[in-house]
Amino acid sequence: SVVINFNTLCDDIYICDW
Amino acid sequence: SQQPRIFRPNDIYLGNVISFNGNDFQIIEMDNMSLDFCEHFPDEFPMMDTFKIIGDMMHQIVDRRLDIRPHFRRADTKRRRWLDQAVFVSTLDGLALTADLNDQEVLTLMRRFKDADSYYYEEMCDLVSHVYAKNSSMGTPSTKSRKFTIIDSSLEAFKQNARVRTIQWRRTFRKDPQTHDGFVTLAILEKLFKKHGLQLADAVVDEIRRTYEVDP
Repeated sequence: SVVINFNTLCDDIYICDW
Repeated sequence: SQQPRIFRPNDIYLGNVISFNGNDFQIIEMDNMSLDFCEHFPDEFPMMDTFKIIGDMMHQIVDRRLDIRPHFRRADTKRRRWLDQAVFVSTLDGLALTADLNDQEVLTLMRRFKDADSYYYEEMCDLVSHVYAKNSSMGTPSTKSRKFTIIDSSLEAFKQNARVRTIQWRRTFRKDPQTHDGFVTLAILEKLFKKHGLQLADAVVDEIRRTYEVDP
């Protein structure tokens, strides 16, 4: 089965865009 | 104060001096049950309100155009995504983010991101990012969090939608017994998003696989 690194995904969700 | 008055709930916080019959006492410690209780009533105890504290801090961070995550990661020399108490506090202090907080507010912050003796700084950075996104999306219905009906067809839209959700994804994934040390199967990930109100479109699932798949 496909294994995901959820931390990397969360890094991209919670970006710093200010 | 000069005139005696009845105590109010928010008189009770760390560092405050309260007077009983003319004898002054300073609150230097609070037990876990009292803190748990206060944190459940953030309207009455604003110093125990994580969202308020993070919100104030977020304004500071944004005003200073600060990206705090890399600072914490540099302090996290073992790349564990958490820090011990001393390093967590010294990193916060180093960024001058605790200067405007009193002892109670610092304690609230620390308790919120503490698990066992680890301080999950990534989850604090996530919350700052979430609060910022939520604030900037206020009044623009298109980015407001939605219910099940609309499914984002692009990964970018999905991520923005996930970001404004109140749910703390990284924390949720970390605490779920079906994930292991930062890893999860795509099927479980999909299930967890869905459980918390985010249905993934096939195209998004595909893109997540392409972007975030690792060797088992």
